[in-house]
Amino acid sequence: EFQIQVRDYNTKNGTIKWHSIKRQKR
Amino acid sequence: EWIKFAAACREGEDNSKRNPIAKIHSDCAANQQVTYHISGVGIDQPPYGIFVVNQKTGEINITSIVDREVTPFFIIYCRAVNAQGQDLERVLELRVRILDINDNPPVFSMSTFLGQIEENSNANTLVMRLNATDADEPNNLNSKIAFKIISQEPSDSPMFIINRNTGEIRTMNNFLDREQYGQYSLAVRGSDRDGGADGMSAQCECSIKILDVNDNIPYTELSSYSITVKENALYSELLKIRVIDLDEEFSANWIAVIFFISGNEGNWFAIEMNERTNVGILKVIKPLDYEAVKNLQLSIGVRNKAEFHHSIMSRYKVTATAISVTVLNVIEDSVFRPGSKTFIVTRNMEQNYKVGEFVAIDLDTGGPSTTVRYVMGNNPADLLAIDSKTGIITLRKKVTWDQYHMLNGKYKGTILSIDDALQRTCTGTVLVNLEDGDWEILKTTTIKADDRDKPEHTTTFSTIKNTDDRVITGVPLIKDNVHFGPAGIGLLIMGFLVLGLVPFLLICCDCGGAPGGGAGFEPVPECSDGAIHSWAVEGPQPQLMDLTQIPLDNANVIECVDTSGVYTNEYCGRETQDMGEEERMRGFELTDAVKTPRGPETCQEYSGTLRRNSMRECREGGLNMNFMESYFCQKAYAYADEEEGRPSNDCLLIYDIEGVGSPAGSVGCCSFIGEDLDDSFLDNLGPKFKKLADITLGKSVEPYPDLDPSCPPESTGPIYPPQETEPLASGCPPLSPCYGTTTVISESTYPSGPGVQHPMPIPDPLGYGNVTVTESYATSGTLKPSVHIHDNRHASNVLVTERVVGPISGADLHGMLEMPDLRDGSNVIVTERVIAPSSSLPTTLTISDPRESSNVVVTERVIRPTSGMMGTLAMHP
Repeated sequence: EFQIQVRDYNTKNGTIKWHSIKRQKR
Repeated sequence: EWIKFAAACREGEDNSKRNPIAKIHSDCAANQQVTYHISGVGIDQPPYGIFVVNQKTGEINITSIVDREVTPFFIIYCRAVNAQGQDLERVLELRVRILDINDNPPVFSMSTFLGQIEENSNANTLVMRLNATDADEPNNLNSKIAFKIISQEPSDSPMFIINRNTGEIRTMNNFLDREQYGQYSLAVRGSDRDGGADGMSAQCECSIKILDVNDNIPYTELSSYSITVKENALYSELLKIRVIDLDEEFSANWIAVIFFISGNEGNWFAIEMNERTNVGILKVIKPLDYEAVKNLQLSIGVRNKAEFHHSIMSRYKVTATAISVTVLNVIEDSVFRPGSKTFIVTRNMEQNYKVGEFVAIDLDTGGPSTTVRYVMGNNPADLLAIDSKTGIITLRKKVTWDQYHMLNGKYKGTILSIDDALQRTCTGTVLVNLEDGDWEILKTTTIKADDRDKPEHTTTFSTIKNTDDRVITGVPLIKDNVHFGPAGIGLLIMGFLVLGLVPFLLICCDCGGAPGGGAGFEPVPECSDGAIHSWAVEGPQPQLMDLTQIPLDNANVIECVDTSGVYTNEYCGRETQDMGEEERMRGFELTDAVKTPRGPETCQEYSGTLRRNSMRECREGGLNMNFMESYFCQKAYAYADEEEGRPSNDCLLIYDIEGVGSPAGSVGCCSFIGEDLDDSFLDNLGPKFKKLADITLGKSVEPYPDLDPSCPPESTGPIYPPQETEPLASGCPPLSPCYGTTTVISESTYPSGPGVQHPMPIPDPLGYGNVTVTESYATSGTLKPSVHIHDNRHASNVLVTERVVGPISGADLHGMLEMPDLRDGSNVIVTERVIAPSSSLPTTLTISDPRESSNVVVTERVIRPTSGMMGTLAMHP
């Protein structure tokens, strides 16, 4: 698996949170 | 649509404090050394070096301040390579969206906008529209401009309003009066962030000119005039009448037209307008006669050259201005009235014969003048004499033939009346007709010329005898007269005969050509293209058949349908090419079950998807192409405003592989949006989805091979009219009595996830003939799809509908469906597969709101009716 994670800037407590990029079917 | 969440960076800021903005990782790093590389705009393409990657850890950092107005987003292509430089993974894409900040003020397209509006316009009349742009992100508050009028000059009272969103300037009321203010100047401010306090502003000017309308009634400077004119006199500038009008000078609203109401019955007067001064000049163009008219009253009115504005039209009434005219008497000359007189003189009149009397009239008394003497003026041939006192005209001597010949029978002379006291002279014209009755033409003799070479040239002489018994000969009257000899006369007769023969021959000639008579003009029938006979030589014109009237037990039903060009289905080896194993099994069973001894080539020309080549076939076949084009246009329009404006790839599939029981010529549509080339998701799709996806992604789709002759082809199912899909919505698939062993399997997918937009209205496809369209566009988030939506006319959120009709043997299908052997039975199984965001598989098919989740699962529903059901299958979930 080859995955990308991006930082979540919107965390309330200031901690760094990472989201794995997912494909989403709309 | 498959999308990826993008990382976001804010423009104009140092985003390095947020580094790393992303991380990439390959599982291959567990057992070997992996080096990560990134490329793309902002990396190895200008602007260079904005993003860098730690090749060992895969951490991606941003190094520079970025400008969204220059690069709205970046796409970072991520690779994982081994020590030999070989790619271990397929390339991943990371979209980095640049978040907008309000760093651009609104910019008006002009510093001063010019507009104009008619006075007296109704309130809320559009005057002009201001235009301003903001370079910040579209559809963002940073670029949302609000307009506001800051000031107005003259500032008596506000006369204009502006739409804060559109910049349209309109009239506030209907009191605009050019005669009061001919121009207004406005100062307008445009502020982004919708006019918020934190927005940036720009300012412009608007100059609005008030246009004139004819809303002022003209009037003469004086209400009455009095003038005096002499009789018998013409005046070019008798009176100046100034007109007052408040409308715009020199315009048609201002220029006056003065007209006579009464008093000018003799047409003595005329009024000429000076359009530069708006002054009318009264003229006398026909002399007045004091003895006839001593006083008169002229009545004049005034209006404008242009029509009055409707606002004052009812107020306008013609106001008369009186002009009193006094005619002055003058001592007049004696005149010959009438100015000429005609007399008759014959040869019999002797010398001093009284031809007539011609006296001058005293205009003041109206009787013969007593103060004048008469003398002859011009007197040709000295023919006449006049008595100086009485004006009696006499013959000076008897008229001779020579005089007659010299005057050519007409005499025209003048006499003068001379008033020695006033030293005035008047001239009268005397005309005399010399009647020639006394001059007798005695004889006319034609003498042939003696020239034998020109026998037709003759000379005619007349011999005239007058009353003097003189015989005058040798007067040539006609010369070189044409003479026809016998040969000429014969030729003339021949010519007339030929001329008479031509119409006779024309009547006898049959120009239209007898039927079958060979060459000739062929009449072109009306409403045709002349000699084009489309069907005459190639057989009868194909008739579109009403499918509902096709007898279902007719073995030639497919040929009939094919002739009509509707897309019918075969369900043999074609679909199995793309089916999964289960479907393949199903398909074969279907084939076995519904096979009929019909040739396999019957439907081949309509198989496959509706691609370019098959579009042509559709046209030839009779599919309603107008509907198709309209459908695609609206489909594209529905996606046009899709988030981030990604291009959409639509695909329309003609379901000729559906099989028995489906409405003839079903159509499915599928749309994939995005740039995700990772098509592994296709693995999870059913064959029809997969085919649609392949087509959408531009992959070549293998055509269906010809049916194996060893596999007896089945007949397609009964041909249903489109409206018969409706029972399917309520769980009652229509079935033909003759194809009782039928399985109906339907798939429905429902979109989930954010960003869906409102569906565009799509025309009812069922109104276009034998085509069933399954909608595929995304729906709004408020729409909660229900698995019961199978009515294609109302299914606004169905992507693809699959329907497989046929008997199925075997006990297990997908491990989920327990399928009885239907080959010999009449059971019908309806399977619906629903892709819905739910982790569970509710048997009741109550699907949770797909907006809430991004996961997609497939739900299959098996509806098994009671055995023995034929035709009117009632199914309940």
